[in-house]
Amino acid sequence: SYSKENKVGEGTYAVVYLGTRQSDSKKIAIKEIKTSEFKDGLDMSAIREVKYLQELEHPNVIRLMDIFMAYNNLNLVLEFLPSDLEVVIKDKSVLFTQADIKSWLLMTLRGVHHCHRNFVLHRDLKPNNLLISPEGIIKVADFGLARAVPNPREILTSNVVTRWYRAPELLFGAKHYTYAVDVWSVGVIFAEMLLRVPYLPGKDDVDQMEVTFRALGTPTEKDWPSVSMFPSYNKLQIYPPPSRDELRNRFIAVSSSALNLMCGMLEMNPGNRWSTVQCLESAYFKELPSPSNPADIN
Amino acid sequence: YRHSSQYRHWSYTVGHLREKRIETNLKAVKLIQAKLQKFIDEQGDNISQSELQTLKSKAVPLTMEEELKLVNFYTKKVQVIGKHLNLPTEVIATSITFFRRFYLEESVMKYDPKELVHTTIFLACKAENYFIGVDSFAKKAKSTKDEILKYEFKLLESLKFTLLNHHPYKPLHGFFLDIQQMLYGKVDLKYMGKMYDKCRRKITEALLTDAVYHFTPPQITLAVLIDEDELLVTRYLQMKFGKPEETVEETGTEIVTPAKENAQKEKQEVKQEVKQEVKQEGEKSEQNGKPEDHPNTEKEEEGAETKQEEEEEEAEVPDGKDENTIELDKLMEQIMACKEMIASMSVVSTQDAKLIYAKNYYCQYPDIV
Amino acid sequence: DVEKRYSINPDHYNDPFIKDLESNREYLASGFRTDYVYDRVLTEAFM
Repeated sequence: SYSKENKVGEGTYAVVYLGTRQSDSKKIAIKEIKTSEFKDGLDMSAIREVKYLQELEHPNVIRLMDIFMAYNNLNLVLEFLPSDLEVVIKDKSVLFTQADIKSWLLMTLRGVHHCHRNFVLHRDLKPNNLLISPEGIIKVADFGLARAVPNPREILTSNVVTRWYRAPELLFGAKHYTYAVDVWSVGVIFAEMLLRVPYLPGKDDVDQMEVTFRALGTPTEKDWPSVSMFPSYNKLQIYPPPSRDELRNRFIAVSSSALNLMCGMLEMNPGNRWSTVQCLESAYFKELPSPSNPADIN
Repeated sequence: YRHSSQYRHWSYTVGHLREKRIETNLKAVKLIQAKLQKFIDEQGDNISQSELQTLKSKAVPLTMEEELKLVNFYTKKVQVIGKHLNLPTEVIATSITFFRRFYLEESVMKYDPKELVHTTIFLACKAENYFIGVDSFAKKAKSTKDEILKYEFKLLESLKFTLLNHHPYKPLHGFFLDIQQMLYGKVDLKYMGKMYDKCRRKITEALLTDAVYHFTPPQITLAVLIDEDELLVTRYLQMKFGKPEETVEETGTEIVTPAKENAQKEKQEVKQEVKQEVKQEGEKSEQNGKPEDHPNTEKEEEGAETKQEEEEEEAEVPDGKDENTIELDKLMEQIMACKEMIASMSVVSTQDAKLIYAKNYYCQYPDIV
Repeated sequence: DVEKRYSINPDHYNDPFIKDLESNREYLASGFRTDYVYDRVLTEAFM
């Protein structure tokens, strides 16, 4: 039913090919899961990808079209998405407007909201996991680190989310985190779209804390009750949170609503951080410019 | 729930489920018969008449009913081993679910249930984020890495690659909260706590029955709850989904809980506000000149009326509940049917299982016979 | 269904399983919120 044409990527647990669906010549991507590499049978990332993509169906989440076994390999047939947000942000020859950014952020938040209302945490949101369809639609992809929202007493690993997009509670080693970790990642991506350079690029996990708190202020018991109980809290350098003017200087030409939205997403205390619903309902998406029509974005 | 893979791939009518099992059994019977015939042909003259008779009397393919008994027997083993390994309730539930679904698609005459027990539990651990390395799992389960991994792919494929399960435990927690809300001040919380624990155990038993294919997780939860305390749950459901007049008739005295009282007060206030608004609207249009100054005055007035009616209607929706789209008697029917199905679950004796297993064994190894 | 068939009313819940987590500093610091738990289990009950 499918042909594999050329290899377009290789990760730790899978090789991605470009292919065609024979029935209608539709372009597809085939993610072939390497099975020999994982001594414990089927790779956990593959299990997660299969488990959650089977349940999620949304215009802004990558679609799993089929799954099949071949030559003892597991193959995921995914919709073909030729580009991603990282490529766009990095390519300085591509000029994009405030309306374009608003459109991308809106689509990203809708995709993440769909995951959250299905009680799925993505846990690896970053520009190159936000793929772009030929029609310009942003789709959340790569559910290899996803998991269901835990039962209350379950302990979660904090070693998730690519470092630059990792929420402060994860940097502190939290074990009972929530949807808020995904919202933080989207907030950092939003900043990166505006700046066109990574917003919080830490060199390592310790530096990531340093970079994060220098940019956004070191959290205190006042704004984040119980934060001081994290073991690594006491060694922190204390930085003041940026003033509104300082933020405005950082993100020139963005509206006040945009800044409010970003501050809501980058709220240090995860208990107060905005949910995807609050983000989607924020003034930013109601004020001009309207989000660009994805198909018209360059 | 309708979007979930559990609903889309694993819910059947009773008839459909029976057909499915018969079809799976038939496929395997054909394979076994061909295999036996081939064996006999290969023996040629080496096989005596009496041997042939013995073979034909012992190596008889299993019926669908015998298969189902064997599957149920080994499903119980999955549960016992899961408990022995100290796995969380939901991981055991997923193991049971995977094992039973596998044998909807495959026959015990093709895949020996003994060989799938550990693989199912191992995959369930992975699927529920309760990862145990295969080596330590093999040690705990007194099995080997190869045996455990041998059918992992096959299991995943037969599960149609659907790994996310909605078990009735979370709905139990949800109803535990909502009963407290709807019957606020009317239920003994200690009693509720005991009931909760008992129902959790009963839910696991329910997962061993076909109820999981015919009813949704919340319906199974309500069936288990109503089995535990019919009066309490019936009253709760009447309050939740019954029509207001029903609630009063049925229970004689309407249960007016604080939640309800507050909501009733709110309802009165809403009505007052709406009336006030409409009155002001009327006064305003009088004050600001003749109606003709306001085009569509008719429509506006109308608008106000329909708006008021709407508001009133909304206010009519019984308090403490949102828009109710569930018909109580239909729901009760479902729940009672589910309760019957769970109760009718028959336990397979070890003796029975041994006989069936032996029959299957002879089919697999005619030379031994 | 747009209408959720439940409303969350924490003051009415006596839920020992969750209640003590509300004051557990490790949970608080992680961003844990009881209304997320209530929303989850009530959704599963009424879907």
